[in-house]
Amino acid sequence: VEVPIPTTCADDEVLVQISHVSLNSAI
Amino acid sequence: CVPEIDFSGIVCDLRGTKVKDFNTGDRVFGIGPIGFRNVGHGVLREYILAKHDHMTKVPDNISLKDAACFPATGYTAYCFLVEKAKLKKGDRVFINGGSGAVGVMAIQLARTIVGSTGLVVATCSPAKTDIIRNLGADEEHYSSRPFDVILDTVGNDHALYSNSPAYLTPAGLFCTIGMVEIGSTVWSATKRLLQLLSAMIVPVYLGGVPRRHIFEPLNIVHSRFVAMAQLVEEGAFKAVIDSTYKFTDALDAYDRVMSRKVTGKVVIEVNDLE
Repeated sequence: VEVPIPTTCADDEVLVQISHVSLNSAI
Repeated sequence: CVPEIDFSGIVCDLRGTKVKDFNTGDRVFGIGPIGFRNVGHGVLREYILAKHDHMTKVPDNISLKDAACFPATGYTAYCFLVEKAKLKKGDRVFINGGSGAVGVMAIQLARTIVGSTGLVVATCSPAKTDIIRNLGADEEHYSSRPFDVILDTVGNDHALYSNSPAYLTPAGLFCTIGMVEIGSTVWSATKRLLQLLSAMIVPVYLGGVPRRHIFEPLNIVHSRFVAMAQLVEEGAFKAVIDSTYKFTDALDAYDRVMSRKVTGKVVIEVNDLE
């Protein structure tokens, strides 16, 4: 599945390129 | 639905925002949309739009890989032990589920705060006793004075709270974090939620347990998140990584989580940006 890169930000948001993600089994 | 909430990464665009506390190129870590199942987009993807008050800069002495381990678990341990329980030097703490993602953070943070005069006791499977002892736990089995704080990171057995007057001081605090196990049914999860709610609202004269109990969902307060990051920088707790997987092997990472053999965090490397 191709997920598009966001092109617009809300006033309180920043665009972040993800480096690492840790998993949460309980969430 | 894109899953997950814990991320580390690099700020790559501020256009169109009013955010002043970050610059392009900053190393950051934080918590994505907590209700990702409702909105459909978590953080297990290459780019995200992150709320500026749900993240902060990664301390210089921490790698992006380690930083991804802290947001939800380190923040949870900080909120319950520091903000709610107001843990202090010399206190006695019991952590149920010491080898889980929150447990390994809580043991280290508790050890730092209570100092050598305090006590940190934790449960774990026999194969993991050396691991949690190295994190700062004193004992795996308790048999002496009552505790000041109990942190239940497992949350699957209400008896731990209902019997707590036997091992929790009258002024002590019982904190529940875990609630729903892998494989829970809707019915078992609902029953557990009702137990937790009753533990907080049923007064003693109506049969309630005479010990204070708190349970609350993850609620991000930026000042607390920054305070947690400060403790990370000071070395109050360190990342405990069970295993690391490439982005393309994400399903194998979930198999590892589902194995229930995890100690600490399972990490997925989306892009190594170090």
